[in-house]
Amino acid sequence: VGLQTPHDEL
Amino acid sequence: MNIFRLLGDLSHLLAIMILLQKIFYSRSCAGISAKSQVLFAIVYTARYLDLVTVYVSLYNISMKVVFLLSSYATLYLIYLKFRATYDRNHDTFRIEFLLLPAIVLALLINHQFSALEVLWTFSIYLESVAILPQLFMVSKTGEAESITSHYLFALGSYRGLYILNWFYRYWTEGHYDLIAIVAGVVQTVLYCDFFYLYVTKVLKGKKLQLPA
Repeated sequence: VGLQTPHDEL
Repeated sequence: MNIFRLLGDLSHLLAIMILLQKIFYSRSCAGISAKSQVLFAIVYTARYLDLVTVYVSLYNISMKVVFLLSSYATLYLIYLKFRATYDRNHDTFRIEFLLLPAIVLALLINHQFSALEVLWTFSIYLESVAILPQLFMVSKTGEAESITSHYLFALGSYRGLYILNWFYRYWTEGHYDLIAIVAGVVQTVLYCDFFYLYVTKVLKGKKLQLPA
């Protein structure tokens, strides 16, 4: 699984 | 950002504020598991390393900084300022049983095998079980002060609200992150027993006391 987005949650 | 996520974050913030003010104003950390607080400090430190690499939003940065600073402030209060009141005889959960599996699992199951990403994953796994020393302490002493119960309720609600946020994000953006979702569900399930006691006892004005 690739990383689509940076982690935008806390 | 949606309402569930915002309420989740506010609930998390509220939990931290309740804990800090309880310790600060009662000048005591009795009933609080320092081990859980150490785990939370590790969780935030491992997760928020991206503070220096990725810019998401001002909100994101501010919350991360607050969570990081408050977790270290809590440790300072417990281990230095009010260390005489720390109930170490009841805080006996072995945290290596949580740390080691979280490290191994993060190395095995992650989105990308890179240092930052493995640390992020480790923090997600560790957070899901970080409250166990605290819950263990409550079960060992058989009771918790009401203020400690409010803290646990706010802290438990936070990940529960995040689950609603993940439903909403999947539905509106098609965005989902299985690692966060599964760990978040585990985390919330661990609080269920406590939630039940909170609603049936603490909200009715009684002290949280476990049956002997």
